[in-house]
Amino acid sequence: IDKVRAHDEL
Amino acid sequence: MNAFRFLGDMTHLFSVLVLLLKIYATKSCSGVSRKTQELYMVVFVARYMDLFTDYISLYNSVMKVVFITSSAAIVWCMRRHPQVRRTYDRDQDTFRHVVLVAASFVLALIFNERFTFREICWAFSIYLEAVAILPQLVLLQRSRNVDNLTGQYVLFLGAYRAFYILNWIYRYFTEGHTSRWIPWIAGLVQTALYADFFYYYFLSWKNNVKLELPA
Repeated sequence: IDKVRAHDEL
Repeated sequence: MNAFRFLGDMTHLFSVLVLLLKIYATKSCSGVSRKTQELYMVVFVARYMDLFTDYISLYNSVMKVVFITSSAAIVWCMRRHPQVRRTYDRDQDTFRHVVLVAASFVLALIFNERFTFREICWAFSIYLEAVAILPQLVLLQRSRNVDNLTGQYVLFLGAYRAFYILNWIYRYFTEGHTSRWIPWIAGLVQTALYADFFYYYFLSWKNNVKLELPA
């Protein structure tokens, strides 16, 4: 499964 | 990290510092909606749950701690500080913000990136932040005298998400066309809600008169 896109913004 | 996003984060940080300055310097929170501050505290807690699990960068972690602690400090001041709490316009700050929390939560259950606890909390925080300013805008319309610091606080708060929209456009074209519908739509709604405030703020600045939002 595609890596869950980490929420890299605030 | 691109310049738009950094500008957005600094504008956001600046808005919080302006509000803290106003409350600390004047020992007054008149004109400030406690409900909006409570909503922001919920937004930050719900969004920054990954503070202890996902390390993105020192900057990211430090800013999360700053936003959570500053919003909690502001709510504490408005509820507990003996001098400040007396200046809270309780009978003016009447927006039923529970409705905003419930609506955002339902929306997050329906529209999220993944049906997991973390992603639902994240989407909830995005939707809630989009509408969290409403109690404050309603209070500004009611309270005739908007002091400069409160006006600047709302101005910077509205500007920060506008910078984020530029950041999303930049990232869309530079990092592969990944679509992020949730923050995009919520960010547009959030910035649009400030449109009339920006307009009247600009008029008051141009005509050099006190800021007054029409009722």
